Amino acid sequence: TPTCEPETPLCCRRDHYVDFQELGWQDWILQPEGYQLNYCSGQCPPHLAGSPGIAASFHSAVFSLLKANNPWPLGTSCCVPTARRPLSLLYLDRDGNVVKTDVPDMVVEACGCS
Amino acid sequence: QGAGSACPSCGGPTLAPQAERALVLELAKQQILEGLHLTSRPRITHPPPQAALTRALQRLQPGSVAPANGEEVISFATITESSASACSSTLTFHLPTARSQRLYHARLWLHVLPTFPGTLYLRTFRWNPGRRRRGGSRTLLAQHQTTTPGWHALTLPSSGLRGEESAVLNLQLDCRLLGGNTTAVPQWLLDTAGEERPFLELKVRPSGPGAGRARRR
Repeated sequence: TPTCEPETPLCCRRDHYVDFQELGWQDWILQPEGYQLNYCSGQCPPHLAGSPGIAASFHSAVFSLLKANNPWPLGTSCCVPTARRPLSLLYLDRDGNVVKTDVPDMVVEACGCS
Repeated sequence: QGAGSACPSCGGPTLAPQAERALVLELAKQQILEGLHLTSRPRITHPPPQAALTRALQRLQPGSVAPANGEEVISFATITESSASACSSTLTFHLPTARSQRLYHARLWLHVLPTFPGTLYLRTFRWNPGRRRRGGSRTLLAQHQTTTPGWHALTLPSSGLRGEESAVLNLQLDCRLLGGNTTAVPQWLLDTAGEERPFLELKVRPSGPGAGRARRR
């Protein structure tokens, strides 16, 4: 998936790095120092529906459905996360215990058209 | 709102960079609290000393991965009763209130300073203070022997630590010397505030139906 450039109109991944110091949360989140808060944005014109951001076979399946049913589909496909990974956090809870946990699906790695 | 430019997704006006950044930070807070099942950030009233924290983290297996969907917890002891001369003490731990979690691994880390020759024989009890004035009850959890000073990880039966709805766990330690001059009472200093304070290392995973099975996508 391309990373969004300012002028990119098509579906892409917009990257933001969030430093826990900037949130004022560095006193209770011990590790890491921050994380990537990425999100998907951009247009998904018909020829991109099911684009290989997910899987080429899915793309061709969607494309043939589109052609068979209606050359100009009413619904549009959306720019959504297609790959995400967990974030491992080490933090202090309210009793001063140190807790290490993996938060699933926290970081968006790839975007694609639904 | 940015002048003129349109949002590539919805065609509406885009946000000015500062406004977008503020929105991203707010989103990050929501996402982290949701991921940790918290309604608000914890207010840390008694953070553990940095040195104790650093030592405790060094003790854990380097790079140990938190169990899938589970958590690893380090809980530092507060010493509620300690007879200065002997080495029997009561350690109190305030464990995370379990969110339908099941404890399956527990180790008590102690920094031992025997100053007498011979073997230190140590018993660990779970202490239930009981509700009324009468004395509580105690259950033997584990027995260990050691001849060397320094850090020791005492494995405790996780079954013995579960069960109570209270998040407060009291462990009572009882030790004496084997062999050598058994009349002497080992001067075992429990470091309560410094870097070598005792701590519990726990591993929990979600309990409940199907928690262990892979999620069906």
